[in-house]
This record gives sequence, structure tokens and C-alpha cells, in this order.
Amino acid sequence: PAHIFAVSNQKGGVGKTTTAVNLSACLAELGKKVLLIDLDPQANATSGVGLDKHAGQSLYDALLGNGDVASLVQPTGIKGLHAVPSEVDLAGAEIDVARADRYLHRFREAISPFLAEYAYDYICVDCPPSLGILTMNALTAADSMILPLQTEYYALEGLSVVSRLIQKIREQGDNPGLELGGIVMTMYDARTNIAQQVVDEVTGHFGDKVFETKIPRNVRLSEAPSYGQPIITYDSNCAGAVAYRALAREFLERYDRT
Amino acid sequence: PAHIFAVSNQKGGVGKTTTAVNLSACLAELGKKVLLIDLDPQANATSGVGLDKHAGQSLYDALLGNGDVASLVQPTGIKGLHAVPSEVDLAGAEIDVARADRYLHRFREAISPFLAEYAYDYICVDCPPSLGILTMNALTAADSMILPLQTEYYALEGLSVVSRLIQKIREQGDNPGLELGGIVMTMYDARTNIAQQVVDEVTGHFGDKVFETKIPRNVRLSEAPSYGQPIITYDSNCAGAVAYRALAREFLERYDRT
Ligand SMILES: Nc1ncnc2c1ncn2[C@@H]1O[C@H](COP(=O)(O)OP(=O)(O)OP(=O)(O)O)[C@@H](O)[C@H]1O
Ligand SMILES: Nc1ncnc2c1ncn2[C@@H]1O[C@H](COP(=O)(O)OP(=O)(O)OP(=O)(O)O)[C@@H](O)[C@H]1O
Ligand SMILES: [Mg+2]
Ligand SMILES: [Mg+2]
Repeated sequence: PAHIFAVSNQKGGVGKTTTAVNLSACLAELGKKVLLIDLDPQANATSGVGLDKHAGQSLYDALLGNGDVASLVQPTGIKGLHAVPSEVDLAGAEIDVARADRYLHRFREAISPFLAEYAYDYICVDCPPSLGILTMNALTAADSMILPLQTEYYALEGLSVVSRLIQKIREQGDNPGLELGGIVMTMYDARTNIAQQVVDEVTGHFGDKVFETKIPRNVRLSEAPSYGQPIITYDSNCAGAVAYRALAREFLERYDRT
Repeated sequence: PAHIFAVSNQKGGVGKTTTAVNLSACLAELGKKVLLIDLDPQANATSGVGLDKHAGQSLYDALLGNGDVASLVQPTGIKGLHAVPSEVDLAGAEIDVARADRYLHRFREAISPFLAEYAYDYICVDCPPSLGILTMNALTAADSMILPLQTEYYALEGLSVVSRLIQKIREQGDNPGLELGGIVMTMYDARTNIAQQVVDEVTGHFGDKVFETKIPRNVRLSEAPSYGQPIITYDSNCAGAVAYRALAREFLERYDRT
């Protein structure tokens, strides 16, 4: 069965979408079958892979037990990478799902029948900057959580909240198998003291949970989304592309069961 | 009475907290009495002004009608700047407030009696990266919304959502006086094409709603929070301090009634 990973961090702007889009694209380039699911009403991952946003084209209905996932899946410009788009109305699902039965399990129950029918190697879920209902649903369905961490002080503050949350999800039995799959340092600028301090502090706490690959700050990564392209097609040889390819290889060393 | 402004943008990591902390500090430096309210469970603004986070030290109880605001208010290291801290349990208020009567007006009703007793010139509310219950409460109480906008493509995508939201809040009668007070360009790097494209696009749409002062990308701004200081005490002459002082003067030209 596919390995499901949620790219999540309640701190905003740390590179969740950039990591979800580019790690997924690099895994597909290495021959894996990948499905990227945009679970953020901002729908940045949707435009990041060049898909349009349309009202009704999100997991909203599927989370409430209506509609099916298969009809939402679209190909992207990358061979082996499919995506489920999002749009702003998905925000309304937070309230509706909160009031439904088994409200933490709606996402898992929506995608399970689909995953039983279609063979993917990896399911990547891009989460919004919060620990609300949508993120909690992703973490309840995921095998692992990938945590992008901007090498900045404010981003460091939220780290303890995340560890406690994973502990809680495991212990309450909603998803006993959830693990912190890895921490990805993003927007790393080796010239600044603050970046080095954050790396030292996080590696001290989390040891080998921290991916060795650091994603450098690279303006090409922030330009690519305006062309609806992952970095490997926008600028295949830039520092951002090199880093995400290295991250994908490191990721497969940890998770590839084949 | 005090002018209440909410610093808000559902896009994450655009400089909401950095703007709330530093604009408030610069307004106080210009002789204004300012109260900074941290309405984000991440509590970054709390540590940004050097306050500690303690369980129970947030507006959680006051939003549910228990407890008072005055006991939460603390002085900061800046003369004229007080702050109401936050902490992670405030996240639980989203669900409790959603189920309460007049759930959009809880924040306004909590702070009104306090503001009638204590004279402030400006109330600055730092919002989380979402359009959930806490942010909606801030916008229902606010006279104006200040929108920090990172000069990046993904940040641009969310802008139309914000305008529609303000329109809705005004028309539904929850806060007919709410206006978009201004858009602040943040992390501006004049050397990149994307920054210039975003500025042109936003100025084209929003005209003089866009503050002339642009906040440059400046590493000192990201270092200051690790010392619990606003930029004007951490490094008074750096580009970040110069920019936020200019923003404070521009802000007073728009709002100062005295
Ligand atoms: N390594 C990098 N170098 C330069 N820019 C980057 C890098 N990673 C991300 N960015 C840019 O920084 C901004 C924030 O990144 P992104 O939107 O991926 O973060 P996020 O965590 O998904 O944000 P949100 O919390 O809003 O979901 C974006 O404009 C993105 O293009
Ligand atoms: N002009 C700037 N130059 C350099 N770094 C900046 C600047 N403004 C903010 N930062 C840094 O960028 C990161 C994001 O800023 P900040 O946390 O203020 O954004 P936010 O919108 O409040 O995030 P969230 O959505 O999580 O609340 C922080 O680490 C901050 O220190
Ligand atoms: Mg994102
Ligand atoms: Mg913030």
C-alpha cells in the first residue's frame, strides 16, 4: 500500500507547499508514482503544479461522505505525479467536518477506497498553517509527518507543540503508527548566525530525524510557482532543484520499501 | 476612543507578527499609548516583546465571558507599549467560541469594558495565519485591517479572498465600519524580479491603500525576536528599524485624530 506523508507545520510560511510540490515532483522523476493532495484552502500547491482552482474542485464533499476522490485526480506536467486540487471553499469544511461523526477520520475514510483501487507509491498531503481539523485529519491518516522548518527564531518556538501533538495522536489511538518522519531545514542561508543557531538547536533535540539535506534560500524556488511549475522543470540546474533532488533521494533511503 | 487595527493575512509567514510588534513599538516611540494583543496561539508576538508564555495567560477565558482583560495586560520594555500575551491553549478557544452565542462578537465584548476604563490611542491585534474564529473575532472588532504582504507569488494569490471577506463583514452588519487600512509590502528585495512584479500588481489593484513604505528583507528583523526585543531597541539604526519608523509615521498620517 502507498506510504502517506503529511507536510505540516502550524508556523506559517516555512516552506510546506514548496516542499510538498518539489519533493513530490522529484520522487516522480525518480520513477515513483506520487499523488499530491492539496488540503489547504489557500490552494497554493494546486497552482504550484499548474492546476487551476475551480469552485467545488476540492476534497470538501468527499470529507463529508459525498462524492468520490477519483474524479478529482488530475495529471500534472510531471510524469508519474498526479494531484488533487483545492480551492477556497474547502475552508468551510473545517466547521462541517467538526460537527460530523468520527470527525478526525473523514480524510482517511475518503481516500482509503480510492487508494485500494489505484496503485501509488507515495501520497503527499500539503497542510494549512494551523493544527485545525484539516491538518488533524491529514495526521490521522498519515504514516509519517514531514516537518519543514524555516531556520528562523519564531519557527523554532512552535516545535515543542508539534512533538506533543504527535504523541497525543499516537496515544489516543487515532493513529498509533504516526511518526515524525523527518525535519527539513528550509530557506537556509549559511551566512546568517540565526540559521546556524537554529540548525544546532534542532539537531541537538531531534538528532537523525533531521534530514541532512538543507534547502537553501534560492529565488528560483519562489519564481517557479508563478509559472505553475515545480523547480525541476522551471530551472533544472539551480540550487533549489539540486537540493530537492537530494532530499528525494534521502527520503527514499528512509521509506522505500521496494 | 482607541483605534483598533487587526494585523491579518491568512497566508503564512508574511510578516504579520514582525509588523504588529515593530509598528506598535514605533507608535509608542512617537508618544502614542499602544496595546498589542496577541490573538495567535503560536504566541510569537508575546515573545517578540520579551514576555513569557504561561498556561492560562491568554484571552481564552475572556472570550468565553469569564475573567477580565485588565489582569492580563503587561508592560513591555518600550515606554507606552503594553501587551496581552497568548499561549498555545488559546487554540482551544476556536472550538468553544464557535459554539457560543454571538460567537463573532466575543472579542469585542471582552475588550470593550476594558477600553472604556483605560485610555489607549491604538490597539494592535496580531492574528494567526487563517480566517478562522480568532481572526474573524479580531476583524469584527477592528476599525481597520492592516495587511502585511510578502512580495512573493503565493502571497499574491490570497489577496482576492481578503477583499471579499472585508466586504462580507461590512455587508452582514457584523462590523459595517471595517476598512482595509493599508497593505504593507514586507521582505522586499529590490534586486528580484518577482518582488517588483508583485508590487506593480498590488499597486495597480489597490492604489493608495498600499503604504509607500516598503519593509526590506533585513536579517536584524529576524534576529531581534530571539532577544525578545522590537527592532528599535535591538538595532536602532538598521534598515528594518528605519523602515518601521517610516511606516509608523505614514500610519499616523492616515489615522491620527489628535
Ligand atoms: N528555499 C526557498 N528559497 C526561497 N524562497 C522560498 C523557499 N522556500 C519557499 N520559498 C518562498 O517562501 C514563501 C513561503 O513558502 P511556502 O508558501 O511554501 O510556505 P508554506 O509553509 O507552505 O506557507 P503557508 O503557511 O502559507 O502554507 C513562498 O513565497 C515561497 O515561494
Ligand atoms: N523584513 C524582514 N526581513 C527579514 N526577515 C523577516 C522580515 N519580516 C519577517 N521576517 C522573518 O520572517 C519570518 C516570518 O515572519 P513573521 O513570523 O512575522 O510572519 P507571520 O505572518 O507573523 O507568520 P505566521 O503566519 O506564522 O503568523 C520570521 O522568522 C521573521 O523573523
Ligand atoms: Mg502552504
Ligand atoms: Mg505571526
